[in-house]
Amino acid sequence: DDIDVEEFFDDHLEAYFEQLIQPEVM
Amino acid sequence: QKATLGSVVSPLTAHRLKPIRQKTKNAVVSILDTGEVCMEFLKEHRSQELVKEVLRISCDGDVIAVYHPNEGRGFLLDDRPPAPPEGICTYNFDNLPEKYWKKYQYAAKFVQLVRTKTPKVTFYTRYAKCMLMENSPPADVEICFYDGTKIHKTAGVTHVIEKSGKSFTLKGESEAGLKREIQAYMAHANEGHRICLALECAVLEEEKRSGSAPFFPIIVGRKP
Repeated sequence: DDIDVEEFFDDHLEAYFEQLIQPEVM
Repeated sequence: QKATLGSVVSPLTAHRLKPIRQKTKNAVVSILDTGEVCMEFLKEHRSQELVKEVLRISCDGDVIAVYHPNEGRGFLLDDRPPAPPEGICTYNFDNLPEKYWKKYQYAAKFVQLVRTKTPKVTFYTRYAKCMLMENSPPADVEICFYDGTKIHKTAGVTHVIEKSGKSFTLKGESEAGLKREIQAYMAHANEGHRICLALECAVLEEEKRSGSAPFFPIIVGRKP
């Protein structure tokens, strides 16, 4: 079956992405 | 024409990606601080998770080491991949046996996902933080306005999240039909995107010329 990228996602990965991007709101 | 791994996936590239260890249903994928990408395939045994097979892929995706820890009996899942034993099988991208292709694709998909979220060029304008990501070509770009508005451009699709939280997607449509206020955000985002691409090109030129340590990621300017 095709690899579904969604299965990588969880809070841990979201937190990793968050610290990569660190959106800044004034 | 015999199928090749190159016909189903491009070699992965994990240059400049931050280390992470991500567990999924029956595998653990890690980007190590060496830039290598490790896939550990798990099997449950008496309610313990054993690492039964490891694919260790070089940073440029071209060298793949395959090993079965503990002579195939498996190794308890730990907080890092099991060290490779002596005399392991090493392949390169062009001669990796077909039975490992799906596993290689799995690692490549994860690395590509991380590249779409890893900034290569960060440029602060007066109103927004513009980030050109590592997943070229074409690289995603994310423009986070300081007032909370966000514009994300990926493979010809533009996602807009207004500061009110309302969001919509533009698929290559013209921006003429947008509200005047959103058009102004789009114009600023497009200009920030253009400058990020120009910065990437100029710095790449210098990086090639210098031939020393990598210049990326770069951060230009700072939040006002």
